[in-house]
Amino acid sequence: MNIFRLLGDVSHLLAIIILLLKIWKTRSCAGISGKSQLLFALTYTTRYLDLVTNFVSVYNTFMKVVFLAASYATIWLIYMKFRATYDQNHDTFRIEFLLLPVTILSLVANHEFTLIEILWTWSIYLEAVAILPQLFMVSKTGEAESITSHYLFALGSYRGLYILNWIYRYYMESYYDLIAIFAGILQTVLYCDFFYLYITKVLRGQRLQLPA
Amino acid sequence: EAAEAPKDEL
Repeated sequence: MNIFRLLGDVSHLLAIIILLLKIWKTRSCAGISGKSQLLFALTYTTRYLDLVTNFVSVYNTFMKVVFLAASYATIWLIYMKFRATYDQNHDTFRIEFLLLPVTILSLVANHEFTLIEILWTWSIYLEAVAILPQLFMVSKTGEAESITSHYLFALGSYRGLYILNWIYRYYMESYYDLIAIFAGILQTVLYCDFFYLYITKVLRGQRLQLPA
Repeated sequence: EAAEAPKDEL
C-alpha cells in the first residue's frame, strides 16, 4: 500500500458516500444516471468475485464489501425507492455500445484466459467507460447540481491517483499491470473536460454548466 | 507481462 493508492481509495469511497447521501437526503436521484450506477455495480461484482476466496487484508475485504453494498444500495434507491425522481428521458446513453467492445476486448486482451481473469479484465475495461452515461446525461441536461459535480470530481480523482500509485509501484516494487494502467489512463482522460469545468467554475461557486 | 503479484488492488 502507498499514499497514492490510499488517497485514491479514500477518494473513491468519498464519491460513493457523497452520491448515496445526496440521493438519500434529497430523496431524489434527479441528474443521476442509473445506467452508470448499474455499470459500476457490474464492475464491482465481476471484480470482487475473489472476495471470499482470496483474502488480501482486512482493509481490502472491508472496502470491497463497502463498494458492493453501496453500489447496490444506490441502484435500489434509483430504480426502486425514488424511482419517481429518476430522470429516464435524459439517461439515454446506449450502454450496449459499451458492453460489446468491453466484452470483446476482455476476451482478446487479457493476462490469462480463465473465467476469473477474464471477468477481472472485463471489470477493468468496463470501469474505464462506466461514467460515460453520467457525463452524457450532464451534457444533455446542460448542468449538474454542485453535489453531483463533487461526486464526479472525487470519482474521477480516484483513478487519477491510482495512476500515481502505478508509477510508484513500478519504480519501488517493479510491479505493473498494463491492462489496469491502460484502462486507468483512459478512465481519467474521460474526466478531463469535466475537471476543467469543475476547477474553473464549481470551485468559484458557479453552477456547472456544460455547453449542451 | 505484468508481475504475477496477487490482485491486491481494489
